[in-house]
Amino acid sequence: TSSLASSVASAEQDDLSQRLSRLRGQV
Amino acid sequence: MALPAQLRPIQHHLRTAQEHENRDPVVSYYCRLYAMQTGMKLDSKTPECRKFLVNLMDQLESMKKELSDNESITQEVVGNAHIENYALKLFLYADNEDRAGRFHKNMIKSFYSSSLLMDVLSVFGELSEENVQHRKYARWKATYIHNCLKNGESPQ
Repeated sequence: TSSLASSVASAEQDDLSQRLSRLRGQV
Repeated sequence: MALPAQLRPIQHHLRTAQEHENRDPVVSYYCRLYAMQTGMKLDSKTPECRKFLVNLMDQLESMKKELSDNESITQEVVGNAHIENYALKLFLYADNEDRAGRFHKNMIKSFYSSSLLMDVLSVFGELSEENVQHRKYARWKATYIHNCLKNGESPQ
């Protein structure tokens, strides 16, 4: 369960990074 | 939304964003962008911080959509000039008041806000040495004059 939670957290973090790059026109 | 304790270092930048919401949305947008970038470095893993940052990102995306006809938002190089000019305007106002011996809350706030906006300039790249010096001086002046007024002393 903890590894699932950690995978979810890291996927969400990637999502935030991608959204930030898109926001700044870096993608 | 309440700011999680881990993200406290960005609270003043977020407050500046809020204060400029109507007065200068470009300032508001870049303060939030700085807060977003810095917040992600501070903590984007714990649920409370993730929730806060996702909310902040939603806000940024909707601001960008609303301000899509503003060059300071669509072109970061124009945004950089806008924030730098604004920060210097605040700095010069506070510096003039200081040199004229007029010490008051508004000039303290201007010194402090200019230092926060110089933090914000780091979203565009490394700060110039001049801006680093301005930021240091403005933050020191704001603290020094604030303490003098609080203790009933005259700033020198």
